[in-house]
Amino acid sequence: MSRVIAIANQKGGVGKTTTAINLAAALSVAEKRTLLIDIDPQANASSGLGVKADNSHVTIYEVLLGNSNIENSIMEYPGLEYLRIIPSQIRLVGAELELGQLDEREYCLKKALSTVKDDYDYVLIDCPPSLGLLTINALVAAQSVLVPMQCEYYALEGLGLLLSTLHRVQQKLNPGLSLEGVLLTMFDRRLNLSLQVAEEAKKYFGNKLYNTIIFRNVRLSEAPSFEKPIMLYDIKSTGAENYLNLAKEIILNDKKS
Amino acid sequence: MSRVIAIANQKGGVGKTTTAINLAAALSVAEKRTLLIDIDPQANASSGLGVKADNSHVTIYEVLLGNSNIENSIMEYPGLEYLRIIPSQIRLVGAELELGQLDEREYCLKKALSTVKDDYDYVLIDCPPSLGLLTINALVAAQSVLVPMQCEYYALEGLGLLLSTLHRVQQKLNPGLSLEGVLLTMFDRRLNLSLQVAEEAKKYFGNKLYNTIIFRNVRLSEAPSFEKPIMLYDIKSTGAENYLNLAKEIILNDKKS
Ligand SMILES: Nc1ncnc2c1ncn2[C@@H]1O[C@H](COP(=O)(O)OP(=O)(O)OP(=O)(O)O)[C@@H](O)[C@H]1O
Ligand SMILES: Nc1ncnc2c1ncn2[C@@H]1O[C@H](COP(=O)(O)OP(=O)(O)OP(=O)(O)O)[C@@H](O)[C@H]1O
Ligand SMILES: [Mg+2]
Ligand SMILES: [Mg+2]
Repeated sequence: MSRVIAIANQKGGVGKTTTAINLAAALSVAEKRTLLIDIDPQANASSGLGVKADNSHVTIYEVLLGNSNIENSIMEYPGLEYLRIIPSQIRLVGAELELGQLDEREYCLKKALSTVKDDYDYVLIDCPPSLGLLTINALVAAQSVLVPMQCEYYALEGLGLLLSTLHRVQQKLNPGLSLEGVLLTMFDRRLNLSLQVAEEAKKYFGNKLYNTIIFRNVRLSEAPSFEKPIMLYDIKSTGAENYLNLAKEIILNDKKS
Repeated sequence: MSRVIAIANQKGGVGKTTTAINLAAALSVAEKRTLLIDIDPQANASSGLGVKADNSHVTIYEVLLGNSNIENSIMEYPGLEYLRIIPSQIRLVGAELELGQLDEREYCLKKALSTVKDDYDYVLIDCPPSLGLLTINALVAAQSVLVPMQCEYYALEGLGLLLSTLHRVQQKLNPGLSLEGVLLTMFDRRLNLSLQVAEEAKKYFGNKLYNTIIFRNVRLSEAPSFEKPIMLYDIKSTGAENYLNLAKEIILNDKKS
């Protein structure tokens, strides 16, 4: 039984890609079969793992438009046996307008994913910072949404817009969609701002807020330039510890439900 | 003669809104008549200055769709005599699809702005983290683009996509569009990553890189929760000094050209 989780937040720079890459890697280190899908035209999740899809590769773009079957787009990551990746590429920028012309444009990813999703324990989808058709496709294909939230004022403000979008998707397109959890990212215990925002989030989300907090840790922002997830770049770092704990918390939550 | 500058970068969280608010405030402190336009559905520039447009206010949404004239949307900011703001609101989320149906959909902002722009020395446009129709409208209405760039790996990666988009807009929609400059943001002199990225950017952009650097400074991220630009929240902070210097550099560049 596979769990499909969209990693989404329209606020930019909150740690969506960093969470998608490092949670996927941590789950695969725990020997969970994991598929990471990059549906952001910026293709940061792809490049952060060194998966550079050029014009000859099949990417999520061809899969969404139905020009290629999904099996051809799945790539391995050397060193992490249980991890697979479907890369993105810049040409995905034009997809929102092209998808808009199709019937059932919100269901393209869900349909494509249906043939392979049961090969995996976890499918993670890294979304762009917007609420357009690409993110909607991810929210329709997913069973739940993991929301990274930076410990900053604007990040708190943006949650209203995100939750109302989730509600709309639940009502019209995917009644089974639930909130997997809200993850505090870039937490800096020396800053009052971090403490204040964390407190607000606790009040707002209660037990939907993960116990695991991701601390600000420069090693996390260095790792992508070495095309490695944090546990292969620096296993002793706080970032690696945080994301391994997050994977553990998600796996334990699954066992309970 | 007014200068219309779009503040754009599809990479999320790089400091577009922080730059738009604080540069606009710094220019108005220098007694330049300044208009700040928020064209991001997240409406962070609006809320960061405490301009909460509810359903009775005219926002950039009504202006873009031609449902209201632009004069009705212009608001004052108490305390900064030379600053005016056109706010955004969540309902702008639906605008990209609605604009898509119009003829000359890329020119809506340019047309609306033409009647008021000469009342100002500077018009700044805060863009969302995407390259959709809202950002394209800003790039067509603008004479130049200011690109905030976070001193991080992914921020460097994303520049290729941004520059190719600027090039496309120059060729097809706005031949007069130029690169105003690239601004390094959230620079932390203790981190090697910041130094490396700054060096790369210098190689890539040469004199298009502003001399002014915006340092990471928690006062900048605290100010929005007090609905104040940094020079009214904490004039002694590094953030205030940096943005006042940036305004000075832009004004001096204008005198030279
Ligand atoms: N815990 C952390 N500590 C330090 N830096 C971090 C942390 N998490 C993310 N970063 C850095 O912050 C920046 C933003 O993170 P990231 O790109 O993952 O956010 P995003 O939400 O995916 O952005 P976008 O909205 O553009 O997709 C990146 O440069 C990343 O390396
Ligand atoms: N120099 C700085 N020092 C510290 N924090 C900063 C600085 N500049 C911006 N920030 C904070 O970083 C976060 C991202 O900045 P901001 O929201 O301005 O970026 P953005 O590019 O407008 O994001 P989006 O892509 O979502 O529109 C905000 O919480 C802001 O307060
Ligand atoms: Mg991302
Ligand atoms: Mg912004």
